[in-house]
Amino acid sequence: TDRESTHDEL
Amino acid sequence: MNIFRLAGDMTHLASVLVLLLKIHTIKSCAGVSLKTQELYALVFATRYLDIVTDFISVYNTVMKLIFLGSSFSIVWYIRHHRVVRRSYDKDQDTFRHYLLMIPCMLLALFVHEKFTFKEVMWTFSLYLEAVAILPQLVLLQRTRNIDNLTGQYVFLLGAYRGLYIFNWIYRYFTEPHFVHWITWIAGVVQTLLYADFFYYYFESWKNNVRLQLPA
Repeated sequence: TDRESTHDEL
Repeated sequence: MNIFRLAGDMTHLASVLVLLLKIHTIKSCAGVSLKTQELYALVFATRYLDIVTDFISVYNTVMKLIFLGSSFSIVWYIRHHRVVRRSYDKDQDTFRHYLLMIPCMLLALFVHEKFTFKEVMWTFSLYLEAVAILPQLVLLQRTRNIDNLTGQYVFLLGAYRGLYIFNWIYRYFTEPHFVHWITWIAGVVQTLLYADFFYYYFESWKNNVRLQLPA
């Protein structure tokens, strides 16, 4: 499962 | 993207625009801590290393460029602009911000999600951002006279991470596997550091008196 990341946040 | 995150990003954008507006129009950085601005420039430089490698969206890239550009230009203004730098109070802005950077880097080397260069730098930027406001809060307590724009800048800067907390709660309940303790704890610590500022800011707003922090 692709781990949701906070790297798509600023 | 959710409304909390968008509101958080817009509040963050507003904070840098308020500061740039203040410095650019009245050519003064009185009450502004250069140390905090340098820490924020470092936060963005270490957090947005992926700006060239991972394209997420136009919005994401544009906002990263704005935050990088504004934070570095604010540092340039305070350091090198012939008029602005005269209003910088270096005798009061004495927080040793290196004492913040070193523990954050050490912590990032031990507590992170993945031990890769980008991930450790990203985690360092999270920890550093949580404490980056400290030199500015110390300066505000020292200088006593807090002008409106500086007060609004600090308020907006603190509010944006508070809105991000709602964003993380929303994402936790809507996305599977969205568990990021490091981000959440750093974000809560960051927001708590503003707690007393928020209290005095609302008090001054409610009683319609000048904002003053207790010494």
